[in-house]
Amino acid sequence: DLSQKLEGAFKKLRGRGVLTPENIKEGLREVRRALLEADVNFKVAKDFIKRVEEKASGQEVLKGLNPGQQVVKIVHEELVGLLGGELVPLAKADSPPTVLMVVGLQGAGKTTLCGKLAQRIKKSGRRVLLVAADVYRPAAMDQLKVVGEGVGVEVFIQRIDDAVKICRAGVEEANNRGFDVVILDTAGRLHIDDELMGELQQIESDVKPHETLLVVDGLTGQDAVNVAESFNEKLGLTGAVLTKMDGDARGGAALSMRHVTGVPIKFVGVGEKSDALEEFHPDRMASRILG
Amino acid sequence: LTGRKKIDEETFEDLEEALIMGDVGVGTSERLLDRLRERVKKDRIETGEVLEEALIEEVEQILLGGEGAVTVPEAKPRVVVMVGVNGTGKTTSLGKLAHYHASNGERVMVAAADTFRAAAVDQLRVWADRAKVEIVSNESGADPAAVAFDAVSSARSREMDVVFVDTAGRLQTKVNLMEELRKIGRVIGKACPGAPHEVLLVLDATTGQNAVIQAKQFGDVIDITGLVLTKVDGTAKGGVVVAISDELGIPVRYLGLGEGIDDLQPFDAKAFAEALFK
Ligand SMILES: Nc1nc2c(ncn2[C@@H]2O[C@H](COP(=O)(O)OP(=O)(O)OP(=O)(O)O)[C@@H](O)[C@H]2O)c(=O)[nH]1
Ligand SMILES: Nc1nc2c(ncn2[C@@H]2O[C@H](COP(=O)(O)OP(=O)(O)OP(=O)(O)O)[C@@H](O)[C@H]2O)c(=O)[nH]1
Ligand SMILES: [Mg+2]
Ligand SMILES: [Mg+2]
Repeated sequence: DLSQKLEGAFKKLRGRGVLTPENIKEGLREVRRALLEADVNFKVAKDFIKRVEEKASGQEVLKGLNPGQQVVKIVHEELVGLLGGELVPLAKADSPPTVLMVVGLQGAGKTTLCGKLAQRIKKSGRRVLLVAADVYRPAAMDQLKVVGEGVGVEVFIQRIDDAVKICRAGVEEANNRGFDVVILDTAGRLHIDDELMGELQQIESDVKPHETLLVVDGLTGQDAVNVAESFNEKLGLTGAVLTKMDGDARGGAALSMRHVTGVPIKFVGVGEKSDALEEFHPDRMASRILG
Repeated sequence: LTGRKKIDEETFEDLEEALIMGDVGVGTSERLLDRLRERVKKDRIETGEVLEEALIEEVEQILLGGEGAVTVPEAKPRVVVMVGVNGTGKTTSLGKLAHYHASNGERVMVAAADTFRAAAVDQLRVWADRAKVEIVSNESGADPAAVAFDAVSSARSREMDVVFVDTAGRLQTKVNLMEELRKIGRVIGKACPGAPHEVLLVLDATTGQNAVIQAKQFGDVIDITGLVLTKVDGTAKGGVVVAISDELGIPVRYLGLGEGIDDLQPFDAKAFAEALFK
């Protein structure tokens, strides 16, 4: 536990004096180590430690708290602040259908998330249409079809090899048949694949999504900054979802993502079933990252 | 990275940054840099360039150190099982391996033992068609161990050269799923004594430190003989395999570098170590 680790580093500060950059240096090294072990990006961790150092310096050592606990409290507060303030809900269009586009790297959990979102929206009394826009992965459309059947939501399938055409037709279908929400399940792709990133940009300019969610695997390590940055540069991301958080990954990717894009994390995937979706809680995430 | 200038503390910080940004992890990076400091003294290293080369050698040594005892079967078939957490590329890597062996003239069978995930069998069936190999499957929800047993038994009686068994993705924290994997391993051994001969833990190169825990906990329920590191065509370095080789002695066998059937390469430790610093 981090505060226990810091106790040793701050023994000499007990009950008196002021926190200074010098006397908290060793403790901050422990905090940095914890962040790196939690997969927070190296550069993000560096910036973060600087902020904590600035915040902590000059603070009186508080009676009743051991200095280690005091620093952890500052770290925790700073993390919560960075991870994200107010819970930002899913976008809702003034006139339906609301268009949601789900994007991200291969295997992040997009197709599974589409089913979870569809179920959540359906439960709120709105009609959802799922659109199978992954034309590359073997049996991707069949996978979404099965996912849709599992949650009782219709899936728009066109077995052609043009994802842009499919999305256009899917949104048109949603429009014509009065669906409230249409969710576009896109193929996984690398942020450095110009052609495939171009495909997403084309879909975006065609159907103008109200919400574009970047799906990130909760186990992601240092690479989270590269992925988030690239997707954010090329598309108008409005939110992010961290998946597979039912495991024991510490989830440092969440901080890296927020730090470089400022995009709000809206949901957390916590399992393979269609009900395994939680709203993002920055305080829980902060505790998890700190271990 | 460090060039011809003299070595100072900043040089070591730059190297530490490269290691950590490559997902090698804090602990392993520290051990590597401690060893490097000893080499500076012993080999009288003076420039950053030579220092970096020495570090690359140290990393390469760790990667080559894994033994990963692969059982050589006494009779056909050789049985290979793909395991790992969700979405890492098990099914895709299996397709690539099946194709490689089939195109080398071997008689290959694949077993669709992921009976849980939506369209998992359909996905593997496409790969089997592409690789032109046989597939054994059962209906959704069937016992995965039973599918593995049927496939291995059938391959044995027909003297196929190799059977690849696909399993469902599972997080190591799911006790029941880990027990299911233990059972699959045991049942495969019943169908064919000595099997499985290879168990490949498929890791996504974007994965951070959790990969070390994965290797430990999967290793507790089934003997892992090697790693497949996938998605190295992205920007992630996959340095966590250095930590796994260092702590557990498990070697990397293959790299997945794309979504096509030919996008698989045998692991090259030196090239991998060099790439960490590019
Ligand atoms: N444990 C767990 N597994 C998940 C979660 N989300 C998705 N998965 C699993 O992760 C794997 C990949 O999920 P998909 O939905 O196919 O991922 P994807 O992003 O659509 O993959 P591509 O389309 O190939 O890019 C599947 O085995 C899912 O069941 C989650 O929150 N927890
Ligand atoms: N770029 C890239 N993508 C890959 C690679 N290997 C697999 N993929 C993609 O990653 C995604 C997941 O691959 P799968 O083979 O379904 O992964 P899995 O481990 O079998 O997934 P589950 O069975 O759901 O746990 C697919 O979109 C694959 O095309 C690789 O080496 N490079
Ligand atoms: Mg998908
Ligand atoms: Mg699979």
